[in-house]
Amino acid sequence: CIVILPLKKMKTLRETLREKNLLNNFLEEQAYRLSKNDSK
Amino acid sequence: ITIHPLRNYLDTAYVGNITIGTPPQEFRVVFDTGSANLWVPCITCTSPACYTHKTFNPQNSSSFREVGSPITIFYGSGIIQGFLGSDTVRIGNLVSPEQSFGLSLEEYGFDSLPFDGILGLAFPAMGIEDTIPIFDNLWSHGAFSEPVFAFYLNTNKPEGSVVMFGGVDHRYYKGELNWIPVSQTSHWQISMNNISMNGTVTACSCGCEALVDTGTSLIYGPTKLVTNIHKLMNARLENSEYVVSCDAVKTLPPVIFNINGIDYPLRPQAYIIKIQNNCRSVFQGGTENSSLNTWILGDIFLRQYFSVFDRKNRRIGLAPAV
Repeated sequence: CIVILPLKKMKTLRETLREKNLLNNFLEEQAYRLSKNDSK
Repeated sequence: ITIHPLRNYLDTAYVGNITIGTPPQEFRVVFDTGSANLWVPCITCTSPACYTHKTFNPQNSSSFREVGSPITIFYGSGIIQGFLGSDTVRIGNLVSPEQSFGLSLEEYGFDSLPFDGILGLAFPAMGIEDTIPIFDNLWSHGAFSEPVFAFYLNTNKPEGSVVMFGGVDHRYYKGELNWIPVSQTSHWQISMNNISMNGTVTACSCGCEALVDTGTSLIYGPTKLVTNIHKLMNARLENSEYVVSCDAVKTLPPVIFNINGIDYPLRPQAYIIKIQNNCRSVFQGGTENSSLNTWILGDIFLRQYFSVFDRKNRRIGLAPAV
């Protein structure tokens, strides 16, 4: 028997951030945080 | 440490529910063919990301067993650190007993995302040492008549997308499935012959590799080659996004991926995303950082093509999605 599980297409974070004009600083902060963690 | 493919969770969007424990605790997870571990946040997680997600409480599960070994899992855009546990995991009416899974105590890069954790469906070689990925655990317990799973990712509606286990439902695709041998059994990796536009090969001219990855949304390739494709689109870089004229959708040619001798066209309506008043390309560079000459075919590609992942024959089946 095949088990079929529904997947829900969620509103993406990019769209949410763009609507709030937060996309740019999110990307900058994200890059900073990841680079900091890379060094860690 | 295996670095999982670039994952642009900013656009990751297909999420399904699983339960862990007795009584069951429910979680929203990404079913990810780009990794092989299952993890969810632990109730004792101290990262901001865990405050906005459901967390697993081992005290509330009579079937939980703490394995304890520390784990760190790296993703292209995030990292989790925690420890291993084991419990009963349910996907629909599939039951995976004594399933090893990660409980995150720290998370970076998963803030305010529309899912709690990740359920990896890649090969065991990608998994944490001495753990059995959930598909293999289910398979070894005879849960499937056919050891396959498949994805239908709906383009427009929030509902309607599915992941199916144990067989293939033909209602979700047109024509016949074209089978492509897996070239390397850790990711779901296949060989591509070339990528062309308007009859001219624009990338991957001597063949290349491609990861078929439901955990990545967009399409990634080596920066230099993606730049060539963007030149043909007259795309310009604006705030780390490749912006294209929205009129171009009417005139640009399909981007055609030739895989195992079969053409898989991607129409401009699929590779140019219109959000509010601007249109942007779904092609992103950067794969040269993790492996040369490799592309990642994410949800954008998998919305156009129904995909079957066949573990017994180590092959991927593709057919146009309905």
